[in-house]
Amino acid sequence: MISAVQLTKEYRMGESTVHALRGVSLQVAAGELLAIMGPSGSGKSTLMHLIGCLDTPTTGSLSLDGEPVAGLSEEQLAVIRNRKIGFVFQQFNLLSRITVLENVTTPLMYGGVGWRERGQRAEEALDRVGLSDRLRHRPTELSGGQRQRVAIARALVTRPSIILADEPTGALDQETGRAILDLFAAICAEGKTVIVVTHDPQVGAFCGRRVALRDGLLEE
Amino acid sequence: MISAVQLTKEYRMGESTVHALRGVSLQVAAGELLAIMGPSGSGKSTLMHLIGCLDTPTTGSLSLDGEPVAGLSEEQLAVIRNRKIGFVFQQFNLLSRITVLENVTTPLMYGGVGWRERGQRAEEALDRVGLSDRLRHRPTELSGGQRQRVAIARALVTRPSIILADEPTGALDQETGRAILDLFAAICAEGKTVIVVTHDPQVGAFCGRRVALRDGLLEE
Ligand SMILES: Nc1ncnc2c1ncn2[C@@H]1O[C@H](COP(=O)(O)OP(=O)(O)OP(=O)(O)O)[C@@H](O)[C@H]1O
Ligand SMILES: Nc1ncnc2c1ncn2[C@@H]1O[C@H](COP(=O)(O)OP(=O)(O)OP(=O)(O)O)[C@@H](O)[C@H]1O
Ligand SMILES: [Mg+2]
Ligand SMILES: [Mg+2]
Repeated sequence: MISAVQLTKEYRMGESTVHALRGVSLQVAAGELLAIMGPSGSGKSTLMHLIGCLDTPTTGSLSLDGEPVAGLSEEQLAVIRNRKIGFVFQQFNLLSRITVLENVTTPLMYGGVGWRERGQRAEEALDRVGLSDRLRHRPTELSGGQRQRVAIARALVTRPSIILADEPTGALDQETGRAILDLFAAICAEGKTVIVVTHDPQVGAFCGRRVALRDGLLEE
Repeated sequence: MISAVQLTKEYRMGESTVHALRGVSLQVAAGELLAIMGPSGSGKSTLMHLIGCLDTPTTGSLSLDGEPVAGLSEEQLAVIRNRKIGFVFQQFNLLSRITVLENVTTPLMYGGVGWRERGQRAEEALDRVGLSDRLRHRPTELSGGQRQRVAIARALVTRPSIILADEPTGALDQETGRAILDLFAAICAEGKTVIVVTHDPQVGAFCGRRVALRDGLLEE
């Protein structure tokens, strides 16, 4: 499903280099709910961006559903990101000038889904995260946890086979966060793959499998 | 120290009104470490923005150190915000085009502090949050938890008597988050006031006192 082999990522900063990932290998199967844990700055978001085809590794290889990502053009990668992957960003990355509903319909624009169905699917995704009464708000008119849930709904609306959620419950209270985890578990039960980056040990315990990053390497 | 009486806040949205706060009263003394908890959307950030003089209540009154805030001009409020209050925003609100060090020196610009001392105090604040090796980075070149710690350092650098921290450990692992809480406890021991909004029951348990918001009202 997801096969990462010896991924490294370096950032050159003038004379110094930040080694964000130092050789990470990971295999994730369909139906898995995997938690990636680790200290602040250990490379979790960097790893998620590589798996999500949002960035390219310095060295190493990645395959999704048996297909290597390295050889693909930017257009092909954009199709994969839109059709196969749903990404919940750590900082949400919502568009502040359009409404909550419009934010969630955006990924459906590329897929040839008609406007009526787009609206229905977006409303349904927002209902699943408890935001039916905020459809016309703009992101700046929402609480932090409400913005986080819009980001989650947006990642779900294309019904992708891989969901990459970077700290999806960080801004949520226990009860609301638990509802999101139950949603992810239901998605895995359908045979999809969900990877959750989290600091919360309770979230880690909820997931079927956990790995830990430290200084750009997976701990055993 | 902080005296809030029957604070309400309404947002008019076309025909409907969101009642974010419905009459909140709160007294906080010097030296207190107070946790404000509650579900997503319950009004925590709204309450913090009112206490921090970043916004005005629809009705109700607020006094800081015995001085009512209602009568003050925008200039006087700006001085209070800069000298008396350090605010850690839930979304950090860092300036992305300047470096980490420059972000943290910014609040010192208004206080007549010379450039050499500004740099020293900013470095010292960043050292306290474990970011001495990221001074020249820009916020976009940091992890989520590193950005959060820059926001915390920036709130501390003016040595304010009131610190308002909106989910200051939300993006941090257990160990890094604990170091931040220890820092807040040390600040309270100096006679300052720290209010922390949190979803994390462990953070709530760490604080000397807890209140809970639900639907814009404090629960007993
Ligand atoms: N500018 C605004 N216009 C309209 N409604 C708003 C605005 N800002 C906040 N709200 C609403 O006010 C309510 C309280 O928001 P607030 O940000 O205080 O919640 P919170 O307790 O901090 O939530 P969280 O834990 O998710 O950060 C929310 O329901 C939100 O949708
Ligand atoms: N564009 C960049 N340029 C330079 N360094 C970077 C850049 N992006 C990230 N880094 C560095 O790479 C390291 C890993 O960052 P990453 O965002 O993956 O951490 P993380 O594990 O997600 O942390 P957190 O839990 O705080 O979100 C950090 O030390 C960060 O400072
Ligand atoms: Mg991260
Ligand atoms: Mg909030």
